[in-house]
Amino acid sequence: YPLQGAVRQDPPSMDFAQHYLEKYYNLEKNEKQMFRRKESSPVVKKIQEMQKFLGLEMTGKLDSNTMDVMLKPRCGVPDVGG
Amino acid sequence: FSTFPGSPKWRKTHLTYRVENYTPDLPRERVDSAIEKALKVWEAVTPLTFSRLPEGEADIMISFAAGEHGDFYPFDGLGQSLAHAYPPGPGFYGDVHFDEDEKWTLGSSGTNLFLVAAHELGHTLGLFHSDKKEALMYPVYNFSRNPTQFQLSQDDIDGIQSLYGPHPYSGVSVVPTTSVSPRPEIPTKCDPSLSFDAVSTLRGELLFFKDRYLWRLSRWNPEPEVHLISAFWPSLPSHLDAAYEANSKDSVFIFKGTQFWAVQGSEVQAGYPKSIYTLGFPPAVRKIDAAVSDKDTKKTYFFVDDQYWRFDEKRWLMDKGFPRLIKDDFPGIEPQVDAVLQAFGFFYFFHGSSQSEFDPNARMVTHTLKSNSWLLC
Repeated sequence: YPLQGAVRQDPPSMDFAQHYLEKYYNLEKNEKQMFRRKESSPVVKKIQEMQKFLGLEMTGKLDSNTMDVMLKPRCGVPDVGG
Repeated sequence: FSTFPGSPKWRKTHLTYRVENYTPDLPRERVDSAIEKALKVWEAVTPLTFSRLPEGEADIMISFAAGEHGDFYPFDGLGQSLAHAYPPGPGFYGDVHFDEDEKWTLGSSGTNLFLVAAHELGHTLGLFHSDKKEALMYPVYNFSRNPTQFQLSQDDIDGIQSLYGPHPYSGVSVVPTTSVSPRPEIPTKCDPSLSFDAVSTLRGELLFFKDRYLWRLSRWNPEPEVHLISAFWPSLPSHLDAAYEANSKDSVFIFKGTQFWAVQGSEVQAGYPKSIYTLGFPPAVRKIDAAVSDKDTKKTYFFVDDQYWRFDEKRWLMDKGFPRLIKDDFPGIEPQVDAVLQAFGFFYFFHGSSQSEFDPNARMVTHTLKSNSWLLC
């Protein structure tokens, strides 16, 4: 039952994933807005780029396997980019 | 593997590092040894060497910090980002930052400082992340990796060697001195009658020459390794007469008959061999028995039969008033010296299967040992 006027809270993984992709895979500002529409192709591409690098199935979705690896401790240096 | 965009790398092979502060999770000396061990991982497969500075600006500055710590990459509390590091370069480049909010350990619980340091130091040398899960440079921390049996993956080695090349001695057939029965002509290191043709230091290591072989005592492998001389320096002869390192020239001079060569690391310098008479020896000298260069005075001593000459490395000239008799200035040292080594402030004179430890200050022999005692015999 959607509460009237309630601000729909993104599940924590959405914010986390967005931050992760910004930090380690160069997710750009303009792509950020599209992040909420998960099916937008730039974000799907970014998720697939990350899944490929980390050796995950390239579903393009933030499935549980992908989230598990993203939640693991890691090095703070980006995986791609300048 | 991958390197940072533009493949930045250090333009020198000797780097300095300094630990600026320490985590309260571990004793200081354990942090120091973990960092040193992590550096040795990269030292073992490249020409790079590292030395620790107690203060001042080092190439690699290492620190622990939490949250916002003065760069654009604030840490994020326990978990997630454990540490980060910068590619080679001046200033903050080449530096390593560890997240103090992690629980740093040296075992397999918590976050192992040695493993993370080895990864981050890979970044300071120019490696970016690898997508090979078995690689040290894979970005996600691998809790199942055993720090006591750690080995670089081939991907890591390929990556770092794409920047700096292999270790000067790598690629040679290290003839194991224990696992297989040595070929007949390989001298047995613990043969009580073993004598050496020549002995020299080389960039902090010790080389003991015998026939076609040399034993190498390096910093990170207490077990002496035996190698073919030709594996390092194909153009050099075997059955050498003498060898010494001139530290100020970062060169080892190697003598046989009336010729000598100069080597730097694994390179034989162009323009060699030269004649020993260019050093100022009279025509009567047909070979050098032994040579050693005093690191402090930059004077080199050449031993021939019962006499010795003194050579000035700075002026590249034989000193006047020589030759002199060995027994006059090195009381207790017999003529026909096989080799000489300077170590721990003493001179070690090798004669056949014995060596005499000579104290130059007391001008006397202080110990007599077996020649191969350096080889853990």
